[in-house]
Amino acid sequence: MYFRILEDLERNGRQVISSAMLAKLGGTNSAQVRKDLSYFGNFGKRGRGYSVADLKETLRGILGLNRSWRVVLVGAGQLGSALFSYKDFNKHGFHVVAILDVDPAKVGKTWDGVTIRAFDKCEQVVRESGAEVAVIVTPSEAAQSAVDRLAKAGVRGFLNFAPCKLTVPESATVRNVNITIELEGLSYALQG
Amino acid sequence: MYFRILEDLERNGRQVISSAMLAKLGGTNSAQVRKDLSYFGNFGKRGRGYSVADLKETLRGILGLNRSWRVVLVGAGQLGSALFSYKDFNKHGFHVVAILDVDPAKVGKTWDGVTIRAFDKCEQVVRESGAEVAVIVTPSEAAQSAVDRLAKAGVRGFLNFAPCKLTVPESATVRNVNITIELEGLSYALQG
Ligand SMILES: NC(=O)c1ccc[n+]([C@@H]2O[C@H](COP(=O)([O-])OP(=O)(O)OC[C@H]3O[C@@H](n4cnc5c(N)ncnc54)[C@H](O)[C@@H]3O)[C@@H](O)[C@H]2O)c1
Ligand SMILES: NC(=O)c1ccc[n+]([C@@H]2O[C@H](COP(=O)([O-])OP(=O)(O)OC[C@H]3O[C@@H](n4cnc5c(N)ncnc54)[C@H](O)[C@@H]3O)[C@@H](O)[C@H]2O)c1
Repeated sequence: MYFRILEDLERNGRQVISSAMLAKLGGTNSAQVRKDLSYFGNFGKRGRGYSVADLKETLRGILGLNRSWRVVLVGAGQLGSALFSYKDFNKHGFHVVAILDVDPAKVGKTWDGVTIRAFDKCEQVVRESGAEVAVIVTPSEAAQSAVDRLAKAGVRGFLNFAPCKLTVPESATVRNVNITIELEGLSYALQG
Repeated sequence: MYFRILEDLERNGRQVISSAMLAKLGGTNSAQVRKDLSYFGNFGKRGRGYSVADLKETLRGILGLNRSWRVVLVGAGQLGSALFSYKDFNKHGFHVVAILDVDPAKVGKTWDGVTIRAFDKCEQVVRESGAEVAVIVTPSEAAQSAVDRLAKAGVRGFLNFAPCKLTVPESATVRNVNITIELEGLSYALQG
C-alpha cells in the first residue's frame, strides 16, 4: 500500500512526505504509519518527514519487489498465451523461463524463444530452468495434481488462475486470481 | 461465501445442514449464520437445520447469480481474446454481446459471430446491443476515458483488468482484477 502511494508521489515530483500526509493518503493515522514503517527500520526523523525516493527504494527491497523470479507457465492455452505476452509481468520481476502443457499438438511449439515442453517432464524442466514460481493456467481438474508434482520438484510459489482451491506444502505459497468471485460480486452489486 | 459452501455440499450429496455446521465451514458461529441468513428471509427451523438445495437456490436468486448480463468487451487484445473464449463467463450469466477497439486493423473482424466495432461508436453500440456491463481490457491510459463515455451511454457495471484506479458515477459499480497486487503479494511472501 505505501509502496504504491510513494510511486504516485514520486511520479508527481514530490521529494519529502510527512507521516501525517502518508497516513491521510493511506487511510490510516500517523501513529499507525510510524508503527508500520518502524517495522522496516528507522527512516525519517519526527518533524522532518521521510524522503520519498529513499523510502520507496527501501520498501522495494524489503517487499522483495526488486527481486526477479524464474517462472514456469503451466498450461499453454488462451489465458496462458495472454499472460506470456503481458509486459507487466517482467516489470514486477516475473520472467517466464519455461512453459508446460499436456497437449501433444502444443508441445514443441515455441513462443518468443521459449519452447513448450511436455508436463510429464516437469521435474527435469524445473531443474534445468531453475523455475521458482509456477503460474497455473490449466483446467481446474488438472490444477491440484500439477501443483503437487511441481512442489515436489522444488517450486515454492504458485499463482493460480484456475477457479479451484489448491493446497500446497507448508514451505510453499499460493496466491489465487479468481475472476469468478469478481463476477459474482459485480452481479450482486448490480442487483442491489 | 455460503453459496460456495452449499455448492460443495450439494456436489457431495448432502441434503440438510445445521447452522452450526454451516458456521464451522464458514469460519463463523451459529448466531452469525442465523443473522446472515435471516437477512435473506426465514429459511430453516431451529433444530431441523436448512435444506441445502432450497437454501442454495434462494441464495442464487438473492445474490443475482441467476440473472444474465449483456456485456461489452472493451479492448480486443491478448487478454480480451482470452476472456472472450472463457466458458465460465457464460456459466455466471455474463454474455459478450459487443466488442469495441480503436485499432483499425481489428475493427470489422468477427470473433465467433460478434463483430469488433470502433470505440468511437460506443454510444450507438451500447444502445443497439443493450450492454449493461463493460469488461475493460484496454491499456491503463485509455481506461478512464473509455469508462466515462460508457457510463454516460448507460453502462452500469465495470469489470476492470487494467492496473489503474477507475472512478465511476454513483449509479455505477466497478470491480477490479489486479494481477499486479497478487504478483507483489507472492513476491513478498516468498521473501519472508
Ligand atoms: N480464458 C480466460 O480468460 C480465463 C479467465 C480466468 C480464469 N481462467 C482459468 O484459467 C485456466 C485456463 O483457461 P484457458 O481459457 O486458458 O483454457 P484453455 O483450455 O485455453 O487452456 C488450458 C491449457 O491447459 C493445458 N492442460 C490441461 N491439463 C494440463 C496439465 N495437467 N498440465 C499442463 N497443462 C495442461 C491444455 O492442454 C490447454 O493448453 C482455467 O482453469 C480457467 O478456468 C481462464
Ligand atoms: N495480457 C494479460 O495477461 C494481462 C493480464 C492482466 C492485466 N492485463 C491488462 O489488461 C489490459 C489489456 O492487456 P492486453 O495484454 O490484452 O493488451 P493488448 O495490447 O494486447 O490489447 C489492448 C487492446 O486495447 C485496444 N485499445 C487501446 N485503446 C483503446 C480504447 N480507448 N478503447 C478500446 N480499445 C482500446 C488496443 O487496440 C488493443 O487491441 C492492460 O491494461 C493490461 O495491463 C493484461
